[in-house]
Amino acid sequence: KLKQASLMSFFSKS
Amino acid sequence: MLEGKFDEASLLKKVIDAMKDSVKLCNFNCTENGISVQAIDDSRVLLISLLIEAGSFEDYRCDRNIVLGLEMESLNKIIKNGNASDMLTLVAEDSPDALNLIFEDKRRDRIAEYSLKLMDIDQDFLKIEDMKFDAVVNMPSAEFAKICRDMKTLSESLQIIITKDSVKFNSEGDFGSGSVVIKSFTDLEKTEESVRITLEKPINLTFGAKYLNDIIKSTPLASQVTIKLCDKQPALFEYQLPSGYLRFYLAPKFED
Repeated sequence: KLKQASLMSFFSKS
Repeated sequence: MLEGKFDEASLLKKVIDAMKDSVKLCNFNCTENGISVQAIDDSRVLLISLLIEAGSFEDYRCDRNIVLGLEMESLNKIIKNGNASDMLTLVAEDSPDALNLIFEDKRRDRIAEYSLKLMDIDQDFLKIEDMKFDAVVNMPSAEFAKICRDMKTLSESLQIIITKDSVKFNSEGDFGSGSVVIKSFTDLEKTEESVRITLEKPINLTFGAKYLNDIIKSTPLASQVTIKLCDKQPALFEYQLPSGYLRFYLAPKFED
């Protein structure tokens, strides 16, 4: 089963 | 004060059309260099990065940095009222509560003026470092759009597999499966038809078909799309503007 990743796990808030 | 005149409204029409289904509220940051936007969709899977450089305008001036908080659907309603071939001027005061849009037809016998109320939008700004990519594909944007549409009829996910000189788009659905393979190809007469693959490491990534089908709404903006991929990283889809770009960062799907 595939799970959609979130962009928040790759990019940090500035 | 901001005053930016497009020779044709069509550029902004296409840009807003490409963004409006993915993001509802956007801060348009206006500086002396041009207008930029960073916006993330509600599910935090797709990030849009827009840069319309001053060079995309026929005339452009922005004395002080201005943030225009815009509701995309409202902006789209107004933008649609102008003709694609009209000249379009965006005007805003230094501390504006509205954005004025002026459409003039080329014969200058018809001027339509609209005012759009601005909103105070509190949005996260994500830091996107210089990303490293293992594979870069340049291909006709219309071809990419057709593949995304076709593959979505089969499955909610689209797998992109890149080996030395080919890109395979693969879709495994409940009632069947399908794939399209694109190979490197140089068309010397029509360079916009070419496919170029630059590969450092083979790629096998899966993305949500729904998001890809939002991204391809940018197709009218550019004849080519650039797809940059790296293992276990968000992909970058880029459409070049005459001076600037519209980029989409899309988070992949993983095995749970």
